Amino acid sequence: GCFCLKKSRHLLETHDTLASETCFSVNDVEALYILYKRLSRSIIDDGLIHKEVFVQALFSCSHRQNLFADRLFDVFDVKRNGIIEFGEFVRSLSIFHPKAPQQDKITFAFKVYDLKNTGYIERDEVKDMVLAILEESKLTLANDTIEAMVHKTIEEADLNGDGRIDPKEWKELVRRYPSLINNMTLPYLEEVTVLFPCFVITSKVRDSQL
Amino acid sequence: TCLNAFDIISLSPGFDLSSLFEKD
Repeated sequence: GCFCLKKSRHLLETHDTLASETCFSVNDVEALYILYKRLSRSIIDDGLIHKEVFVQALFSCSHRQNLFADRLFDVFDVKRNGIIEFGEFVRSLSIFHPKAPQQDKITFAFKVYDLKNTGYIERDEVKDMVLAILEESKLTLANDTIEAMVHKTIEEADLNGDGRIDPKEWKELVRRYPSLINNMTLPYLEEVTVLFPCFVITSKVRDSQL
Repeated sequence: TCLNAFDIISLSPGFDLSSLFEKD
């Protein structure tokens, strides 16, 4: 009896575990599961989210390259196996939840900006990111202006004078300028089941039952 | 220039995960 019950409840328990480890309720996780399945079917129907699917979902109609969407995918893909599994999807999205700890947001943003995964945000990386956003916004700035901005940013952040930003210096910079991680909060995530009422109807569990 | 480079970088639409929630 116990064994069969446990087996049939496997998926449910996974969702339960994810809910207990993230900012989401069980109903939220079920809603996210439906969203995940929908995304994973959009290009290659293998039930997983590949980079191509992820980037396309962020830019609906186009397949265009985007440095930041690419980096987000890489940081979501904790196991670095080229796919975002459901657990990775929920745990990473949870960091964007308004109620997620600031420290998690700070750490996640650092990983995104540490383009070469060296453990530091380096001057070249800051410049590459500035150039990328200028390009995607179809804006041009004189090289001197870009250099001055990058120089000022590094100078302001780099407290130990080694010419790059380490995680501690990044945390301190965000403490001084909290708006730097505004992009790490997605208010939608507080209302996943409200935005998609159909998810609630398909849900088998009430949060109050758990 | 007074802007912090990260203020500009954070504006990239590449960060806008709300697109994932758009209905077909």
